[in-house]
Amino acid sequence: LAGARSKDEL
Amino acid sequence: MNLFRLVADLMHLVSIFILLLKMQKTRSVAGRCSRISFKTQALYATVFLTRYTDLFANFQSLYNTTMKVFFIASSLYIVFLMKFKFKATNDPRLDTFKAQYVVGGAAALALIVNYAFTVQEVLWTFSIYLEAVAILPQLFMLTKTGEAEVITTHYLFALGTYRGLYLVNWIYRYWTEYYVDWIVWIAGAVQTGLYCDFFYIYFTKVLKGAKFELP
Repeated sequence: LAGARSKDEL
Repeated sequence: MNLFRLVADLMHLVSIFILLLKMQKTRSVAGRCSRISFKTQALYATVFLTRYTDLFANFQSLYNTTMKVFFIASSLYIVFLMKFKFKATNDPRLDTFKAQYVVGGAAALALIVNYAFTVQEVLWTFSIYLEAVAILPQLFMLTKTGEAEVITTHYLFALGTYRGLYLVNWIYRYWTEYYVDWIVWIAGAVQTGLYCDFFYIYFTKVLKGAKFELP
């Protein structure tokens, strides 16, 4: 899936 | 970080403290059958362990690391308390939801729908999908027992509100920084959706002083 997760969210 | 996410994380903390308080109280009034699902708590421990695999590798902030450590430690502590210390007040016959189905489903979906096919990304995606449905054994138990102690309803309210506020945080972040993350958005919507009927009963009954009873 295109996109990326937010590294700063818990 | 924005206010919505900060309050959401605090509600998450509050839910854990309410649960610990309830277990402490239950211990003191031993014999009252605990209405807390062990399976849900075990699923939450799994969620945190598979989500924060980058705990040491990816330092974001002191807040971020502290919260990750707290969530992992508290969820394992709760599982320990339920499994060993307060074993007597747990009744497995009430905790009958087939947790392996949600674990299997989340794992399968994480292997198919993810942002990157790496161990860490698939584990993270698995934790997002698992968290969305981890409350099911607990909600299932409430439908079986038909009622819940007031402190349990406050626990569920805080827990449901935490992810609901994350939805607001994601709307805010889309609006301000065009942040898009379909995996957490959809999983978060499902997770919050599972609480809708609980929220309805909570607002119409518990907050009016009535007992939490399912119709």
